[in-house]
Amino acid sequence: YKARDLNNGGRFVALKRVRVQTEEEGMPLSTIREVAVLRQLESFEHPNVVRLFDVCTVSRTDRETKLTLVFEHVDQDLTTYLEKAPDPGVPPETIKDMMYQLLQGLDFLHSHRVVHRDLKPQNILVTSGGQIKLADFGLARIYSFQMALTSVVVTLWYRAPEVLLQSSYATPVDLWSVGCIFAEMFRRRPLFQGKSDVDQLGKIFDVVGVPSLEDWPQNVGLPQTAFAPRPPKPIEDLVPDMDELGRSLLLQFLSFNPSRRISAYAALSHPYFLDLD
Amino acid sequence: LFGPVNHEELKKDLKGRLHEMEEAASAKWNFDFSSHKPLPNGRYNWKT
Amino acid sequence: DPNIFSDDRVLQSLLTIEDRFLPQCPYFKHFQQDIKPFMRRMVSTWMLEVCEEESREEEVFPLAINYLDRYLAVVQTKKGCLQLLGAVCLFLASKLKESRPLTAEKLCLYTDNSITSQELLDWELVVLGKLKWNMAAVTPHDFIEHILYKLPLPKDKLSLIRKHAQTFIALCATDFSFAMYPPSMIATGSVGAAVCGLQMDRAERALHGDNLSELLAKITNTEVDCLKSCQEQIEQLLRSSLRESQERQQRLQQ
Repeated sequence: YKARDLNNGGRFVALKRVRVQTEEEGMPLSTIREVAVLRQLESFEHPNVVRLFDVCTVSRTDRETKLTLVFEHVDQDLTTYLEKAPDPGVPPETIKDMMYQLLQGLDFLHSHRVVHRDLKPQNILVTSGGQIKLADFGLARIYSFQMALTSVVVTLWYRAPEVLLQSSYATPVDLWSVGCIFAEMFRRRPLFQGKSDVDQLGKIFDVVGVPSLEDWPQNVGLPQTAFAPRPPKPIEDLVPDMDELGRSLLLQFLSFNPSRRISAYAALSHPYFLDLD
Repeated sequence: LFGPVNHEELKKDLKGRLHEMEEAASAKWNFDFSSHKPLPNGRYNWKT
Repeated sequence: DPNIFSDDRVLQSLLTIEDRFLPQCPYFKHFQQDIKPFMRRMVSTWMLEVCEEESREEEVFPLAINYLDRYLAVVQTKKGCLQLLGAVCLFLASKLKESRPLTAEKLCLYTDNSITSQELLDWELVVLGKLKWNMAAVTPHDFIEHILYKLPLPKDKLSLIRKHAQTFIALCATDFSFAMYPPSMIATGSVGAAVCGLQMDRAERALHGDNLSELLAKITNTEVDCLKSCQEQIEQLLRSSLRESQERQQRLQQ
């Protein structure tokens, strides 16, 4: 359900009901921690992070507890926004402003040790005033339990290579997704549209080239030799409308090696944003 | 630590506290969370 | 992950939100009828003994007391329920801070089985709901490393000072007069008491006399006078608790 707040015209709230398996040790540790972190983040009321207004505990059985989370809701997500943008597309200065907000929200999450893990246009909300809000973060463990129960297809298009290779993951995975979204804002269609993990990796390597052996993560299922060598493509072929500074930032988001990928904090100081008022 | 625990009373208290919380949440959001249905005439105009 | 954060941003964040996790009111005056301060001391001492007996993480006990005080500030409670409440707060704090939390069965054992596991699980949901799932409370332990990092202390003495400060933090949690103090104040007062107690302030000029208090106050944006009085209160509490334990020893011997 979603509702307009009749006492606060512009505000919308939405309910997200999650089912939690209560074991013989009661509420799962991951549920308590994930909700606790979201509630702590709530204290800061960051403008680029969706608000969690309440957690309502209801209807328990011995095996299962249903929680209803009351979130701030914004009607439009970035997917809809890009679809609705009239030709020739979203103005470059608007894209720059949105990217800056997106990175501010992400830097806030990362400085509170929250990795989003599933950043994509569907969970980047855009208010009627052009304000960006990150949604659906920090509940990865709760959702993974939900995922197991539902047939929600999780899109791979924004997944970082280290996640597709099932290597370790940390804050850099979110910056890879930001790179994919950055390109999509200009192209108005996804950058890498893979149909499976391996196909997704193939699409990525078609653009950034197959990484060197020393960049390939250790102890992963897929060896680097599984991919036919191919040189990187000129990035301007993929985002012809992006200026030089934007392209240099994009390449830093799409760095294969997570330790060399730019952080949200550093990206906010990139020259691409210098002329942002 | 403070004398024998009255388990019957505990059970009654528990029911009371849980009911209290559900009531407070329903009143705050004019939504019946246990049946997952909106309640009429509140501050929030719910839609599916 | 090198991108997590620089210390200063974390310290500022902790100072920004610490007050939001304080109990709503000093509940003995106007709110609780059946529960008296001596009962809080008894149940908190019991909780501390469980944590020591079980060698729990240092943060578990002060976090559990934070839950207990916040709950008692909003829910009128009968004394027969107080130990169950203490056990639930330990259960939740241990889940938040440890990878192998205290089990329900073990906690019931420590109450001499005066409560059942089912009661513990049932009331876990009540405490979560009443605290609005706001369980990641800031505790004095969150500030210790930030404070020690900024004091000119001999590296080989850090672990001893940390140990003493942690003991003072636990002691403060057993005494209700500290319940409304911001965790950063308790942390700086405890580090100050530890440094002075170990006479480190004499060894290092920069920590001499008021220098230490001024340095500590600057780290957590605290008033020097407030900090000094908090440190004196902690030292006073230490003396009285040592005296009590000596008297208890003598009674036991007699």
